[in-house]
This record gives sequence, C-alpha cells and structure tokens, in this order.
Amino acid sequence: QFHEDVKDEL
Amino acid sequence: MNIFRLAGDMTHLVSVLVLLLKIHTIKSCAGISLKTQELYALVFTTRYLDLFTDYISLYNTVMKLIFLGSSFSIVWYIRRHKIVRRSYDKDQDTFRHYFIVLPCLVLALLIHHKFTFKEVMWTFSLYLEAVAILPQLVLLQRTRNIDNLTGQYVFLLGAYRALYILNWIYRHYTEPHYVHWITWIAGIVQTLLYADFFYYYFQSWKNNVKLQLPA
Repeated sequence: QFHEDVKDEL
Repeated sequence: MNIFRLAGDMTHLVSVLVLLLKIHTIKSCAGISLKTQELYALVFTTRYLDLFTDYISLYNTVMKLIFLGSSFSIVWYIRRHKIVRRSYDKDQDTFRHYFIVLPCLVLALLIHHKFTFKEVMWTFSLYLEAVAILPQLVLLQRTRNIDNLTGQYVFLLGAYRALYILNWIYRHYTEPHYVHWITWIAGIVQTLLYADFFYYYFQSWKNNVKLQLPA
C-alpha cells in the first residue's frame, strides 16, 4: 500500500 | 501536493515548452540531442503506463499528456520535419541508446519494489530518466557552443529534479512511511549528473560570458 502514494508524482 | 513538487513540475513543464518553442519558432534543433529526446519519450511512456488505468487527479492526467505529447512532438520535429531535421547534427549525436537503456532495464529487473510488469517498467523509467541527459551533455561538450535556449533547457531540466529532492525530503517528514529509496537514489544521481553543468552555467551567468563547457 505504501507504493500507491509515490505514483501520484509525475 | 507541496510547493516543492509544484515548482518542480512547473520547471519541468517550462523546460520542455522552452525546447518545443525553440524548435518550432526558429525551425532549428542545433545543439539538441535527438538521442536524449528519444530517451525522454521512452521515460514518459514507461512511467505513465497507468495513464488510462489509475486516475489520480486532473492535474496529474493533464501533465502526463503534456509531457508525453511534447516529448514525442520534439522527436517528430527532429526526425521528420523537413526544415528542422536539416539542423540535426547526427555525426556528433552518436551516443548509443542501448548503452543506457540496457543497464537500466537490467537494474530494474534486479532492484525494484515489486516484480510486476508495471512496477518494473516504472522503476526502469526512474533509472532511465536519471541518465537520459547524458547524450545531451556529451553533445554540448563536443559542440562547445551552447546557445541560450539550450543552456536554459538543460538548466531547467536539472532544476526540476533538484526541486523534487526537496519534495521527497518534505514528504518524508510530513507523511508517515513515505519511503521510496529507489526514487530518491535515482533522483539524487540524476541531479548530480547536472552538477558540473550547473557550475559552468552559473560561472557564465555570473561573469556574464558565453557558456563554454571544458573539453
């Protein structure tokens, strides 16, 4: 789950 | 979203628009490495595979479309445009793609967070983006003359990733378990690659002389 947030970066 | 990341995205956006504007208005790509531009198109393609599957925000989607569109447009201009392509210096822009792409691919297959296709492609795009500027820096060293727009382009491109490092530090301290050492290491390596260019860029700016890179 901790991956998902980094995907909000371009 | 924090100010560092927004500033980083805007700097990145301006860097690609400056380049696209240069090529479109003066119909020339002198001093621009097609190899680097093709690598960036590959970076965005492998980074944004989730463009149509995961919706994050309008901002995120719009920016991804702009980066994809601009990078492929720049490659198209240099490869296909009947006037621009004449100013492409293919004898000097000889950096081999696979010297960069293959090691990044192997590294992504070895070091990643999760072994899934999208995750490995995303990790590959991080490693690739870190070194994609190399053909451009090699070309600048060879051609020696750096026109203002190219200098600004490379400077803004380096500045965007430096701002992202501030963003990662900020998020690390403000968001629990925000740990992405792969992203951080790739980002730091990328920014360090620009370090010497930054040095000469500031020197030329401070002494108000034309930017010259040592051979």
